[in-house]
Amino acid sequence: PGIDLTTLGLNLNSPENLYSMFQSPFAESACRPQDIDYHVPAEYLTN
Amino acid sequence: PLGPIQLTKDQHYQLSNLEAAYHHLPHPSDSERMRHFLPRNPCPTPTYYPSATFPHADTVELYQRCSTETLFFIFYYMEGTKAQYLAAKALKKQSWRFHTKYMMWFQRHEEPKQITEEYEQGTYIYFDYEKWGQKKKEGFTFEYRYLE
Amino acid sequence: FDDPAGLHEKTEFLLREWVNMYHSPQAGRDSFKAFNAFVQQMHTQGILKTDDLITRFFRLCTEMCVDLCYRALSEAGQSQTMIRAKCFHTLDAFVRLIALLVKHSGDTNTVTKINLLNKVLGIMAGVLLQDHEVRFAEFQQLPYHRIFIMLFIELNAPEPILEAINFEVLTAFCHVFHILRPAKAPGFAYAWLELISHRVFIGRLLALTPNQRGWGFYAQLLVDLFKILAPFLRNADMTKPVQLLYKGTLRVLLVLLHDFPEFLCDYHYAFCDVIPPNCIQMRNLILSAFPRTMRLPDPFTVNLVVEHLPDINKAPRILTNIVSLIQPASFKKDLDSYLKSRAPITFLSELKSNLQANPQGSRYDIPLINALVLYVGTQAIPLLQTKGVSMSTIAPSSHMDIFENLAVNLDTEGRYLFLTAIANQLRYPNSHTHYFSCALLYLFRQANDQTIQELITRVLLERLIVNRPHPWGLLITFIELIKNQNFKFWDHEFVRCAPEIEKLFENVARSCY
Repeated sequence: PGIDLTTLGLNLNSPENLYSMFQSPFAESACRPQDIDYHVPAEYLTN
Repeated sequence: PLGPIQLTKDQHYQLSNLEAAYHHLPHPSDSERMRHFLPRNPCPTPTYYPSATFPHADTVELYQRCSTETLFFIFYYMEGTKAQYLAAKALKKQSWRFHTKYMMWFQRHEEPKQITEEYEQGTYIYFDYEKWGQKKKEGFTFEYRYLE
Repeated sequence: FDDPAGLHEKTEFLLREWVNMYHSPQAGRDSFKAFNAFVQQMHTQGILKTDDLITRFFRLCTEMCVDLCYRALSEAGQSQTMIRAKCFHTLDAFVRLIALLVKHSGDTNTVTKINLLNKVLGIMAGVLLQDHEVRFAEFQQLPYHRIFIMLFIELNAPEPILEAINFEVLTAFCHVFHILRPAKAPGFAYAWLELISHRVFIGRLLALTPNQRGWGFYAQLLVDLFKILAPFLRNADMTKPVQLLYKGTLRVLLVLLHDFPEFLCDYHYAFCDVIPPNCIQMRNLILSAFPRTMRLPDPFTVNLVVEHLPDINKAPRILTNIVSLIQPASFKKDLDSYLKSRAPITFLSELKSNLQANPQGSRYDIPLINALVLYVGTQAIPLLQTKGVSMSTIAPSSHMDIFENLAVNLDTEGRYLFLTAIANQLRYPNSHTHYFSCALLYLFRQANDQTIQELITRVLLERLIVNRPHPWGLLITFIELIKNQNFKFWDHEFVRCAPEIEKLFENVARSCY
């Protein structure tokens, strides 16, 4: 019968695109904002 | 209805390679820049801890509902990520402004005593990331060339 | 081979030097200050003198980075986090050096930049394939995965110099990922799937590149993925490693179904050509895609008149050259001649043997069956445009002669593959869905043998009883079959061949009613 595809950790009803938060084909959940590398202003690279 | 087909030698080779690779799978961190201050350290937590990301986790509105200390934590400890970017946006919406020389966030405590083309001067609250706390600074000159 | 004397030592010195410069606080924004100083050192050491030396330099650097990772990975008692920090310390510096050399080589000459990138990626691929072959089960994907993804992200930074060469950068990476496809480097398959499904890679290739110019490249990579899975899925040989790769594939397809359904619509044929016939749910997922601008009528609408749907006469985009798949040319010539004039008369009697002449050794040439079915259908549809496609207009015709001949003369396996090829066209409202739905129902009604009707029912049913999603065209065809009295569906004994089958039909019928 295959797999219940709603259990793969993707929010299939999301009005937003899924790809921009897609973490990995092997991850059970989407990315969190702190997982996403972002081109922040260089001044923010305080460390 | 078609029944199984005999795997070729190549396919057996592929399968054994897959099985070997299965024992050293990629980590999520392999595709992310190094997080010097908050590296991913997968550790088992009780199943009743929330694990999946909640919806709208990446909206400024959600970050605006966080306390300023939380936003400062995100800003300084999640450098170079979307979280830092969202925290900065939320801080700005609460009239904090980033001083690029001191690398600290400032907020007017009252109307500045003096405002010119180059700077404004007065009493400010700022967040000191070294002492990790908010402080008041009187007679501070905020030069606009350091305003992000 | 034949590295000049001293090059290895020179390279080691330079790589170590660069890693230190990259990590020093004086490196400057994006390491640009450090890079300017380091390029001088490369000049001094003569590395940039010839293409050959640059090539050897990059290969040696890659091998040194890889060796460092193998040593770190073999150290006992280290946490994964520690190991990765040690590896990435050098790998990320090496990636930055490559990115800067690509960005700043040849000044404004973009060809120089892209040639250097292709060269470096080719070198990486060569080192990986050799390492993969030599180490076999000990092969580690980590260093290569890190280098490829961080280099891709660096070269996709929002900078004017990079935006100007972005499409060439994307094609260079698609090219090297195709060279490293799982069939060639199965030990790299998991990292490879991570790479081609990375959000930046998907975003750039499918969303941001104008005019869908990246879609063909991505389709090729997905075909590469289906090809490694096919033999194991075909045998339902779901060991844990295969299961993980399969589930990962489903996740990627779900993202594509949600974000880029038109992409799946355009390439459904190429994907179904390589997905094993028994891989029902994955294929349904692809066939369920429909353009976002389209509103699908509820297939359970009472008295739904498909012929009146606005899109039902529009041909879907099929970005595969079907004609080229019908080989040999003599067969194609006879086929066209038969379609045109029902001659040569021997065409039908030789048809089965043509479909069995299969080089790969399996009994039927499945890609040829798929191509034949779609080609014949697409030849028939224009001829029906005036009368409109319906059960009463699609026959008699030379096209349905061929389909009836296949339904009657093929054995069970051949018939199943033939009917599967038809069912693979039952998608969203378009002229193919409509024609092939009528064709399938027509074959059911005309069948002089219950086994054909049973097999048609089976081909539809096996697609309906799996978990969602189900293609719209599949649902309306089955509903028509069980509701329209002309087919006398419920009178057939196979409907009651076993209690659980009878129950199954009733369940499906109930959900349809």
